[in-house]
Amino acid sequence: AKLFAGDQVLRINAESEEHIHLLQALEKQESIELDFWLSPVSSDLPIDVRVPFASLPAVKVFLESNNIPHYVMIKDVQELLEEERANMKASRLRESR
Amino acid sequence: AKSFDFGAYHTLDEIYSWMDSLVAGHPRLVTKVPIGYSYEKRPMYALKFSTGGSKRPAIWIDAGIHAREWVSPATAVWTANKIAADYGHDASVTSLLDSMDIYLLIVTNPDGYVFTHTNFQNRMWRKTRSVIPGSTCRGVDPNRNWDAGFGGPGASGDPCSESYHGPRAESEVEVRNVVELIKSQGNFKSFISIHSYSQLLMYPYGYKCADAADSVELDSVAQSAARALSSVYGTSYRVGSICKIIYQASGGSIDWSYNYGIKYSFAFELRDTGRYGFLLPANQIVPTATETWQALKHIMEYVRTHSF
Repeated sequence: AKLFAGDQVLRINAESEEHIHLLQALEKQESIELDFWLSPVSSDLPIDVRVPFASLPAVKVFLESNNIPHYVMIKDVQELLEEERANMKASRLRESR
Repeated sequence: AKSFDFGAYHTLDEIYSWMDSLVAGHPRLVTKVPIGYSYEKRPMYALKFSTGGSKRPAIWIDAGIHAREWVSPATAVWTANKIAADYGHDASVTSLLDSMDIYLLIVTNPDGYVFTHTNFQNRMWRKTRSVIPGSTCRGVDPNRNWDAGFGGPGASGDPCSESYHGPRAESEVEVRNVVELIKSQGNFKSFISIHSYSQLLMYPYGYKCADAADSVELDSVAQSAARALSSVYGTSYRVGSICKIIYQASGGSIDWSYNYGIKYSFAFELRDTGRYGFLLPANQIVPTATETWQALKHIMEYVRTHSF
C-alpha cells in the first residue's frame, strides 16, 4: 500500500503571472514528486498540490522565498485517509446489520 | 437495497451489487447493460433507464473516469436511485423517461477505482491500470485518450505523467467501450461527464480554445443549470468552455462527443468544501448529489424539449 504519512496538500493563491510561471516550472520538476490536484493556470484560480513529506521543506522555502501566498489545506493526508477508511468500515457494519 | 447507505463511499463490488438490487426493484424501468470489460477484465455496466422501445433518443451520463474522484461515482449512485424513485412521481422525470432513455455509467474506470480501494494501495490514483510497453509506469489518463485533438496541448506523452494521453486515441478499452456503445446506439442527444472537484460546469472545447458552434446556447443552458444547482446550498459554479475556464486539454470525452454530433455535451467538476479536494468526507456525498441533481435535471429537461 502506498502511504501518504506526513504528506500535505497546500492551497496556493498565485497573485501574478510571474507566480503562475514559477509554479508551472515547479510542476515540471519530477524529482520532488508533486501531485497537482489543481494545476497552475491562472491567478484567478486556486492551486492545490499534494506535497510528499520529504519535499515539504523545499517546497515551502520555494513558496516563501518567492512571496507566493499559500496555506496548508490538508495537514496530513494519511490521517484523513485513515478517517475515511474507518468511516467506510462503520457504514459497512451498519449496512450489514 | 433498503440498507444501502448513499452517504458513504462504496467499493466496486458493493456498487455492482447495489445496481442489481436497483434493477430488481424497478424491473420495468432499469436494466444493467454490459458494455465490455476493463483492462484488468472487470465487467463494465451502464444502467439504462427506459420505458420502452429501442434506440430511442438518449442521454449519456458517466462518472468516475478519474479513479480518485470518489464523490463522482457516489453522486452517480444517488442519482440512479433518484431517477428510479422519481419516475411516476416527479412530472419532469416521468415526462423525460416517457420520451427518452438515460444511460448512466457509474464507474467508468473500474480498475483505477479498485486500485484506490484495495488496502488503499494508492488512494490518489487517477489513471487506468494498463501496462505501457517500454515503461515502468502504468496507466493512461482516460480523459486524454478520446479521439478529439488527441495528443495535442494539455496532455502528456510521458507514461509517468498523470495526464499521459496513451499510445493512441482510444487505446484504453474503457474509453473504447463507451465509444462503441454510443456509436451502436446511435441516438444520443446529450453526453454528460461527472468529475470532481472545483465547482465547474463546462462545455467544448478543451483541445482548442476556439468557440464551439453552439457555444452561446451551451453557455446559456449551463448558466441556468448552475443557477439551479446553486439554489440548493448556494454552491457557486464557474461556467465556460474547458479551454477558457481551466486550461487547454486535448483528448477529452466531451470534445469527442460534441464532434461526434452530440450537441449537448457537458462536464461537471463537483464541489469541494474548499478543504478536502479528492478526500471529500462522506457526509458531503448526499448534499453534493442533491445539488448536482438540480443541474442535471435542468440540462435533461432542456435536451428533451430541444432535441425533437
